Amino acid sequence: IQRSTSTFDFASYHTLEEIYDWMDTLVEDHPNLVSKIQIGQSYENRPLYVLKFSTGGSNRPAIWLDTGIHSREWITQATGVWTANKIVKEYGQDPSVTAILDSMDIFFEIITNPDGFAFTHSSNRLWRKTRSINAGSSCVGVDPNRNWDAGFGGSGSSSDPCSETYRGPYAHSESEVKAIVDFILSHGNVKSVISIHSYSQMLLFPYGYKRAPAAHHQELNELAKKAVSDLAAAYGTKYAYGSVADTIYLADGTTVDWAYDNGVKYSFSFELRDTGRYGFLLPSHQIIPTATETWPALLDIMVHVLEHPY
Amino acid sequence: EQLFRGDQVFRVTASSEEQITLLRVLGERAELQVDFWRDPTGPGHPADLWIPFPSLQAVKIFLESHSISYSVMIEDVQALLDEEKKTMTKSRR
Repeated sequence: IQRSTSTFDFASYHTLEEIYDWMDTLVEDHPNLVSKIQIGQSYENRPLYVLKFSTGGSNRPAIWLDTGIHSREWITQATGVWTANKIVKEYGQDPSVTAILDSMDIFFEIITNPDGFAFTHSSNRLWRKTRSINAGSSCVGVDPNRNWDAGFGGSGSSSDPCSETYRGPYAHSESEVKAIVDFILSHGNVKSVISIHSYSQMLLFPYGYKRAPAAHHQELNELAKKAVSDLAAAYGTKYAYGSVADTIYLADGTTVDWAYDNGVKYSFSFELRDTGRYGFLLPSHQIIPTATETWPALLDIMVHVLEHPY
Repeated sequence: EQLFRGDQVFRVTASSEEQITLLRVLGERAELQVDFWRDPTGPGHPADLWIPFPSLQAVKIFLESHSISYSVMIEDVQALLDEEKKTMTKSRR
């Protein structure tokens, strides 16, 4: 049967292979808008694929999106697939999406932790970290959202390889993290980083490694407020918003703090829904409602980035 | 493949900073092998605690002896995973 993105079941969870196949089909179906690039390899040598949405130009201002950095948070990879498809569907239809892509590029890494994701399918559904071997320990893996060079090594992460928030032996020790660092630094024109996690229904921005407010706290807070309001309009899902440290706890070495400290002003982290009953094990019938409600919030951020060049 | 038969997830709500500290101590007891899916952040905020079946009794005793309120959010983790797998297989067909 000829592969087509129209036969892909967005309302179901999928394996790594199925999602990678789907990515190839999306590129085949939309060669003038979507391409697939490889930014590196995981610890177990799986490719790290990024979908590039571009209508031309050279080194345009860009928005980075990632899902699945914590592999067990399956709702995020599933939301990533749906959102990538939505971007393609809406270009040329939705004025905001069209305006964004006529001026900016979007880079989307849907499977940011492929080794962990494969492991959740094969061996342990609750696996969160990477699958790198820790010298001197029987415990495997590093928390890829504590491994970034931003407040690295503080009290908001663990030095214990057996901990779920183990920071790793040094900043950017994880190839999955280093690949993104190198990509964003070499691109040099990324204006927003949006890292999508689950769960607990929050929209977060820097800082996590310190309580002091970010220089752009007011603007980020106002934008987050609008985004969570538009998210709630879909199904009433209530989100908290604010800086990581104020809203949850001190967390060191996170994606959004590293991005912000490296000049990416519009850095956000989503914690998608759980609706209070399932945690990470959100049933697949909630994939489309979750992705649907997240879309207007993502669009708010991307439009703001377009309208506020810096 | 690791199975989670009988494992549960408690939704725990601390009512004071002291109880937050007690929850963090609980989370660090290696022999219990518990994992906070959602960390205790402050009094009144829910924390979700995954508990392997063998540790259920000890955790219940700990919470009740410190009057820390909790409810069972997931009765049997493996049952949810079995359902998830069945749905995936059906979709693939």
